[in-house]
Amino acid sequence: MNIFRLAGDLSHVVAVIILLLKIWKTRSCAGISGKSQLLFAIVYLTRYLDLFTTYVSLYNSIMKILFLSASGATLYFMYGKFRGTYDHNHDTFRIEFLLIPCGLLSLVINHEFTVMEILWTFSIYLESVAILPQLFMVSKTGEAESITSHYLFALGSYRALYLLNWIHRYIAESHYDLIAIFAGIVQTILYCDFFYLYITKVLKGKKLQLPA
Amino acid sequence: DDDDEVHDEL
Repeated sequence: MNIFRLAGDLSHVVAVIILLLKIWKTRSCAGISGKSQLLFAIVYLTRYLDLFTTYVSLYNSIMKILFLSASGATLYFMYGKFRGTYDHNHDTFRIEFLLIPCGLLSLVINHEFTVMEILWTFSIYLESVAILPQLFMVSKTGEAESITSHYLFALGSYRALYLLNWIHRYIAESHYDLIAIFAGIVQTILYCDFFYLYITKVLKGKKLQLPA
Repeated sequence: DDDDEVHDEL
């Protein structure tokens, strides 16, 4: 565990908590893509199956349970308790265009051809693109609430910090994982446009609004 | 690259 890894994990925790608090406090999931949230739930479920097979550390297990629970609660809010506030009309990204290619790619490019390893690989590929329905929704409506922007910033920062973690581990331990590194780069690149808008607009107190 | 190592990242 290095400082970048810890900062990345904390940023990830902050992101999921911001999202849950936003929905709970405003009693609304307006502006949030239920499809991205569904994809994240699939990511956590397929990656954290190893909770039952491999013990890494107490920290690791607690974090996995936290992400699974937060994801479950978010889905419950979006598709259950507050479903009336879910903005279906703007959440029109076709997730099969992400699920199918990620599934096929994980069968072809993986570390080992076993069920657990393929599911892990699938979750890594899927996570890298899971935010696309959300970004598509923001681009369709042309704006995002500030709190949604903070959520996206924290969520995007997490994978960027993980890249620093991988650089650190390569230098310090000569350890690397090409699948995680490659997917992390893709994931971070997808956020770049958003990061730019966040820094130039939201941090200056303006609403995140895309040029018409 | 150690393939047998567990994935300890989250």
